[in-house]
Amino acid sequence: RESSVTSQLPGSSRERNGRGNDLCSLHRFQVSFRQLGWDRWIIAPRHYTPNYCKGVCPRVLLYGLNSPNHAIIRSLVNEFVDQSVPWPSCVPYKFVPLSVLLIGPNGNILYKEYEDMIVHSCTCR
Amino acid sequence: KVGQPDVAILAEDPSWPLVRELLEEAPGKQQRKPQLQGPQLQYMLKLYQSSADSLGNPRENRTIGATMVALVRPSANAAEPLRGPWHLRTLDFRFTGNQAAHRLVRATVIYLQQVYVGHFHFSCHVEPGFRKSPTNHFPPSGGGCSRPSVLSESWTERDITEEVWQGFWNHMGQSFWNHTGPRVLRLHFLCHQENGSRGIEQPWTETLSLDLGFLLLYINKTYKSVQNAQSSSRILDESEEGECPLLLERTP
Repeated sequence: RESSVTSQLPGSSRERNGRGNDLCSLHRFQVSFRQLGWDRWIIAPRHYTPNYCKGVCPRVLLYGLNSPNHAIIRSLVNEFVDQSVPWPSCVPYKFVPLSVLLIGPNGNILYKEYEDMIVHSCTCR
Repeated sequence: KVGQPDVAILAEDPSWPLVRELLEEAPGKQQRKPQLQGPQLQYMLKLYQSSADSLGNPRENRTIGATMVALVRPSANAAEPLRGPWHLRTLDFRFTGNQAAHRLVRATVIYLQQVYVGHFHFSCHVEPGFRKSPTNHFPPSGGGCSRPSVLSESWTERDITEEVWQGFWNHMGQSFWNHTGPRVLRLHFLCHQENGSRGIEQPWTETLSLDLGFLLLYINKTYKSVQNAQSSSRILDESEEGECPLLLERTP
């Protein structure tokens, strides 16, 4: 029954089921503090790896994607009821903190842990 | 502007508290890049390496027990005249609102216990407060001091958390806070000349400077506490003519 429904829907479901490379996943991305213009006072680390999530959320929201019930129901609504309800989006799920060593005015030095600075895993929701 | 994002503009917008926090320690555009040298930097680099890996991921077994450690260098120092074998130096530590507006977990002073000036040898200890004259009895070596792994042999650490708390909350009588400025902590460095000779006041006053010691504030600072502190300080600023308490919440 799924396959028949899929074939009737214009495009989107096929795209969601598409190639493995397009599926929602964690992508590694690194930027230097120099690029951000912050290397004048951030001593360590030299690079920041925030990462990002990118890709198409699959038609069947896999268990490993940690999608909430709402996302699962919303995907059903999109498929069978109303396509104006958006399909779940590929977004960050878990984050980890970043430790930074800063040098401030007057030679004071700070060690700081900033919460939720690095994406650790992704989800569809 | 590609390549040189001017996020300082975002920091001025109240709807970007994270950017404001990231930039609150940033030096002004007119300021030169701070010099990266000295024992203070070495200390903090060791602390960083023991608490995070090269990518900035906090280590699971880190032992600092706080989300922020602020190394505060003295902003001013004054050497007082010789009193027998005693040499006294007063150091003032200026707190910024950023350092003071969150939960203090621990406060320590790191200082040189053994100081060598030329051929002369001094044993030093720290006393908070406006003491009028040095104590007659030198505290036993190592008493009340701990030596964390990141300290080199020449540096000693003394926990002054209680004294800092008293200073924050005790607005009556003599505390070791400089009453002319509510956010200046004053510490006395008392050094005893060990080899009996006297008359080296000039080398003492000239040689020892701000590098005699520094302060470490262990602070728990979260995004929520930033928001709370901002809203609390706004309330206090409005109601108490800007004279707000330095620490908003005491950690049990």
